[in-house]
Amino acid sequence: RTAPFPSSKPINPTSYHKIRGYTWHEFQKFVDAGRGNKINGISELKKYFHRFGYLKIDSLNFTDLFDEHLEHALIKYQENLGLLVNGKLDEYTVSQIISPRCGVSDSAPKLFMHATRN
Amino acid sequence: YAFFTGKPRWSRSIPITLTYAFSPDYVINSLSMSEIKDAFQRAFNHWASVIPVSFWESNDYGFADIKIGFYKGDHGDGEPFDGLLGVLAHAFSPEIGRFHLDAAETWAVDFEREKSDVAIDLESVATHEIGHLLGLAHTSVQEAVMYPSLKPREKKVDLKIDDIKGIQALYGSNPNFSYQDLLESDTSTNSG
Repeated sequence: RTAPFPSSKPINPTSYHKIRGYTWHEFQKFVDAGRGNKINGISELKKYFHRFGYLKIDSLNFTDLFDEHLEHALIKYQENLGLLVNGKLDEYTVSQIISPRCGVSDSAPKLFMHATRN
Repeated sequence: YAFFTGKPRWSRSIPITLTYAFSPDYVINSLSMSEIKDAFQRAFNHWASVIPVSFWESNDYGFADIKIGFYKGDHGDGEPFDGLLGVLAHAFSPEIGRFHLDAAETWAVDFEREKSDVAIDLESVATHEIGHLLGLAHTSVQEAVMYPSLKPREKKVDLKIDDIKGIQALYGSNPNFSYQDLLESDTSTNSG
């Protein structure tokens, strides 16, 4: 059912990638990072996955280590968004992560329902 | 396609009529109000053409079913906006009817006129968020309107079969809609 390779190509590097200052653009530096790497700022990527429903984690684990939590979240993200599932921050996956998106969570969609209850 | 937990939908009797209004206080100036209203009307019509739900614009923001506003940063619902790109908008599940857009984006209704590399198509985002307002969650089908991301200068307003199957599972079909028309329009688009 899913194409072996993602049908969407990474964004043309000559387009908005060059613009600094837009949200999540700093995630570009994580391309090809893998489990076990300690990278300054990757805790922000963990917060990104936590926000959109891929990482149930308490704040103690927002470290800058590419750990199994992050790898697990990455695999779920790749599965859920029809990307090549390899648990790696490959170019396609990073291009998708930094793409602008809707603020509603991907896999715990009751967030706004919960808000309703409040 | 996917639904919110509990499969919420607008529970009025079919055919459903929903009103929408724009916040008089939380607006943007980069587009005229008539351009914004036209884009939203097209967006609502994409959904109205496939389900027995009609949408009417109202001037009475307080009583509208769907309340639309452009906000910056923290705007009180626990989901602050984040400036240029990143999160573009969010909308609540039925029957809440809240629809928030990030006022910091470079909203566009015509890419011939708006040349910015980070311009975001307003009709595409509106069509996606209206899907949430009606009860659809995100899909993993990349071509579908309910796929969570939209790249700058990308336009994605035509509902795909995944979107239509999902929304018709909630509301049934618009009697005037037929998949045949959809396939023919797709074919003509492709051959074009």
